Amino acid sequence: MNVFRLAGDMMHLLSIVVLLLKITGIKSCRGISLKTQELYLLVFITRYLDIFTNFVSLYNTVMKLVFLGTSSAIVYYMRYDRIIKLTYDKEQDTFKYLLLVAPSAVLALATSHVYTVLEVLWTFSIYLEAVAIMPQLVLLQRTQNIDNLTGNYVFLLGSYRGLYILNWIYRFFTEKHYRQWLVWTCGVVQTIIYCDFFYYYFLSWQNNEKLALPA
Amino acid sequence: GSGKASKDEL
Repeated sequence: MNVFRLAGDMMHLLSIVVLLLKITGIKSCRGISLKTQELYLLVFITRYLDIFTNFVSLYNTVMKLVFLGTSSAIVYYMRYDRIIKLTYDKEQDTFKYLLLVAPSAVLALATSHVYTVLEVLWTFSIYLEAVAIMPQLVLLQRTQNIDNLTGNYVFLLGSYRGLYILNWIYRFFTEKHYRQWLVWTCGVVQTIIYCDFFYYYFLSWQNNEKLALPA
Repeated sequence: GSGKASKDEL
């Protein structure tokens, strides 16, 4: 494992910790899209179905369990916690699941490398992860006074994707037979989706102003 | 083949 991959995973983990701290610490999920969180849970479930059949390393197994556990907890808090669920901006979080899930499913069926249930679902998870942030970005545009934790959460998630691209570039040059067109294309698309957000994030940071995305 | 090597990523 190279330093970019490890740093990417740590950013991913940190983003989830920041989100959980926000939700449980201030008992509020204001500005957080439940749709994005549920899509991520679906991404992890469909991708990690091989958790007990394809052992890679203790690190991988532990991280998979942590991602499954924490994303389940986030969805649980937002849907069922007596206090936290009251802070969810349901009326604003209107992105349609089907708009993202259906194309991902069709593309997975059309392009899967091997037609086994595990492989098709794994391919589906790659497509879905690329676009799962969209409900969150739309909700951010609609949210007045985005708090720091929410802005940092999305920033850390975007950093994770950017670092994975560096990891792929590194692996491309250091490993033979590392040709991952599907994963690369989806990863680049996913990172491009964050570009607009990054621009306004850095602008607000530079000017020492509160983050706001123009509608 | 395609996909295989990425199975060691998260």
